[in-house]
Amino acid sequence: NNNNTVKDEL
Amino acid sequence: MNIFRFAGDMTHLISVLVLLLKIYATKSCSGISLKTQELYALVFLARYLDLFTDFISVYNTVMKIVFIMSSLSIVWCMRMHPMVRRSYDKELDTFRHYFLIAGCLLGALLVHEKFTFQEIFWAFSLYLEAVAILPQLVLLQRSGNVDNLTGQYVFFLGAYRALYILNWIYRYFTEKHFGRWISCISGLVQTALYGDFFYYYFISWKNNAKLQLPA
Repeated sequence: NNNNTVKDEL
Repeated sequence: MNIFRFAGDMTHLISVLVLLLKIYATKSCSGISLKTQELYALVFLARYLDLFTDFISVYNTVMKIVFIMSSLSIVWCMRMHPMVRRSYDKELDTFRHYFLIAGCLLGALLVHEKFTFQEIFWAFSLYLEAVAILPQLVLLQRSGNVDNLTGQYVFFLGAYRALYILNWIYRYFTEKHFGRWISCISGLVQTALYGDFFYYYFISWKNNAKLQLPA
């Protein structure tokens, strides 16, 4: 799901 | 991880290192807005709440720690270091940044992904980062001439988010589920705020002249 995608960004 | 994002992170790291270099080498923080530095410390503390709960990669954890430690040490230096604090342009750095904090907190309470503590603070950190440069840009316009390191600091800080926008475009086209409009819109606003600075920075670079921002 898209929730974790950006959380991997700083 | 794509090249745009890695370049963005490195550019962001360079901006922090340039600022630390300026303060350490010249023992002066003239031309630097303490308010912007405080806002950035808040941005990192609010965004990296998951530092100890979600492990994504060594790179991710190390960079988060570097950004938190560097922003806090810059604020500490400008407030407490006997030599540095004397050169702080207190009377020029008068932007009322508490309104920015209040506004972004309100915005995060209204517009967020999920109504959870971590998500609200995450949205807050994105909105705050978009406007955190304002006190610094106001200070640059007031203090007229901009010394090289300060100009480079602001330039790299702006460039990093522009690279992140390329990263989001890249991820939008390569990852099915990627769609993060809170980050994208905040990032666009943030980069747009640097617009006029980039223009005058380019002009000064082209004419090989000192960077002059119109008052």
